[in-house]
Amino acid sequence: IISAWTETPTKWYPLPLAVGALLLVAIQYRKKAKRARKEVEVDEDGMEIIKLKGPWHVHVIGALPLRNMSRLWGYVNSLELPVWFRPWGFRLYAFAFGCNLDEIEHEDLSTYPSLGAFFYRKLKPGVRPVDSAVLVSPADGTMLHFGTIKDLRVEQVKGITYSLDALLGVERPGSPASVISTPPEYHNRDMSIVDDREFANVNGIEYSLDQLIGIATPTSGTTTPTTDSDIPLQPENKRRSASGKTCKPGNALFFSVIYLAPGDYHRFHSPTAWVVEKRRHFVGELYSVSPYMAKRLENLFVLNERVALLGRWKHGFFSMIPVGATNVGSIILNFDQALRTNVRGRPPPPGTYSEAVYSAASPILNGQPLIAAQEMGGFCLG
Amino acid sequence: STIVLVFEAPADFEFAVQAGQKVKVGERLGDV
Repeated sequence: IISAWTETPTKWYPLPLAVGALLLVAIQYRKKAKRARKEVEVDEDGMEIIKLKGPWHVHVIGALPLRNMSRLWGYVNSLELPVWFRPWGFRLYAFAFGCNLDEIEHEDLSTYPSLGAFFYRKLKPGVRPVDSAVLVSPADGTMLHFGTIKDLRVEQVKGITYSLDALLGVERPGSPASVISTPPEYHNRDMSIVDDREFANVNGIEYSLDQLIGIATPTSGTTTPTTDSDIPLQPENKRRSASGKTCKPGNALFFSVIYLAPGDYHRFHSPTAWVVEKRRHFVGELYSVSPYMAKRLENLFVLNERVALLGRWKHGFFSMIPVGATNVGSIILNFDQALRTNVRGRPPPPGTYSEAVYSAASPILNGQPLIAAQEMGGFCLG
Repeated sequence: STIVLVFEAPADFEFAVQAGQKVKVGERLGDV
């Protein structure tokens, strides 16, 4: 090897012109593609145009009828299984996807009529202790990413961002929002005044409003007043800020993304004590939201069907956005029986949504109050 | 499926988890 390295003469010769030209074209194409990925196209209102971006295999996946596949998957998994097969089948599923069968509500697996019912299983009371921190996990899963939001861009993975306005939707002045009647168990009309402090009854447990959200809103139903010293979230375009509110001095906007794998418990709970004022349902595509796709498909979370729940907590604005996927396109909210996700039909253009408000749930709080770890809903197969 | 949280908090808010960490319902995510 040494002699070959030292004694072999180096012979230089010119590349054919065509090879050089091809190389230049390839370099130019890569540069252009990279620039196109970073550029944000906007419409006449200045809103970002959301479209499928990513490598060629992402476009192949995007061409599949994912919504129809999702509903078919849901239908197949809602079929009742033979009783003798259920324990074997669900144990096999649990083994394959790492489910802990010791913590599920019904230990007798034959009581789950279908895989869909098993997938949406409940847990035994007390198996998930609740931490005293101000923010707790709303679901079982993997923390994919978290951080602060800068310039109203949320980071999907390192270096790839999407618009916060596109995720939560922008205020549409004058557009009607339906008022949702919550189920009786979620009604919160039992307000009382004890020692000059207001108390709210949430599912039979009494909380002071200070405990619940830190502040009480006026009964007129107006939003939390802001002061002149508040810092705009988006100085150049405050009117269209996603939350419609301002960030208090000394505060910042944060985000976190939790991924629920197929074997995880698929109900979600409230991550803190807060009041949900409204929901925006974005009918969209149902791409997989696995970490593999999150790294490759830009704007994944603003292309997929999702329910943006907007409200407030003691530090200001708070929102929680369950995002559907191919295998779990159906999102359920316990306090919103009018919500229907993954229904037949062509999805409207990205960015459009239907809005409903929860002011009927509690006139004093102007929304649906929730306490930390209270069950809110979940994801169903298909 | 995925859950995204977006919230306003004091600037000294700190997450108590690492990216890629498994979390369960009710576990501490962050605190002020």
